[in-house]
Amino acid sequence: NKVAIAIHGGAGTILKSNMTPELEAAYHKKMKQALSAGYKLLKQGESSIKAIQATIMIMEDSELFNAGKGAVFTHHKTNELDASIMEGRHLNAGAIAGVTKVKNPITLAHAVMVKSNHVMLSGEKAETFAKKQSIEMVSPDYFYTERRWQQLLNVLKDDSDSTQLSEDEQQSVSQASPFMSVQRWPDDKKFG
Amino acid sequence: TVGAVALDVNGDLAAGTSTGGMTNKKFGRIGDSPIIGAGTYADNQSCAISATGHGEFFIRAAVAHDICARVLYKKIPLQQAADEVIMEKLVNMKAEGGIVGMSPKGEPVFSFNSAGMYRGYIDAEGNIHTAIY
Repeated sequence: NKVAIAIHGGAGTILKSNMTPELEAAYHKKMKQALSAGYKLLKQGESSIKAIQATIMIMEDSELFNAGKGAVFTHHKTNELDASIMEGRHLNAGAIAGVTKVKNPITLAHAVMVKSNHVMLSGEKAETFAKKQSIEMVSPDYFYTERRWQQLLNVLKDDSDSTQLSEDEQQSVSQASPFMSVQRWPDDKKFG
Repeated sequence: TVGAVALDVNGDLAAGTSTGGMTNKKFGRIGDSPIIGAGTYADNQSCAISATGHGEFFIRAAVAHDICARVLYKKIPLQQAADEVIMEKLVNMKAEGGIVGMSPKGEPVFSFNSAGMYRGYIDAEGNIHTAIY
């Protein structure tokens, strides 16, 4: 009757020498919260599928991680989210890609797995399915965070294609250096 | 990217992954996170895996499924299978990233070839462990 749970929150160039104690503590706290939520369900006898959903939703709702609320911006200044889920008993699986208005993408991936005949749905039509399944939807603005926005502007600036930035955006980049310091966000070069 | 793997009281494994993709992505780019067999895989016979890393390489290497297949066919421990894929196969492809895995016995496994990976697990006594580097 052993239960167990483990998580990751992304990998990449994350160096202790660059991390502030405050940011490091925030990551540990949120990961512990996420783990505890899933573990509690497992101890109550709930399924592993339910446990990982609860765990992932907590990380999706955090600005710390590149998922859900903390999602990075695309080249087109939008946030596009992907998710997948799979259960090991029957090899059932569900996945979604390129959605922009689903608050917790993992819940939609689960709905695809249990409420459709398909494995993967994508884009606007996936959101039509989400609405039919009463999945919580949000305005695309919900995913805006200053950290990720400045991160995109800096990348666009570094691409030396100034035509991609409006005058206001170029000014925003020039004023953003303290906010976007490596010391403050040392993990911003981690992969997606 | 975030992900979770778990084992429940019925002995059922599960894996899930969620991501915002990569900054400045174009053309409807999709990485490994929503790809079953690349970023996510679960099979009660072998393991559950959630991956994070350079998605294009993780797709080509079929990372999550490859790890589970090695456990099933080579009958090797999950940690060894994960390290073969992450520390050898992906390194040879010059790809960075990692995985979190769970064995059918409830043993959590981590493997990553990057400087860090946000990660954590709860042990058999209910103690929470988290790490970054």
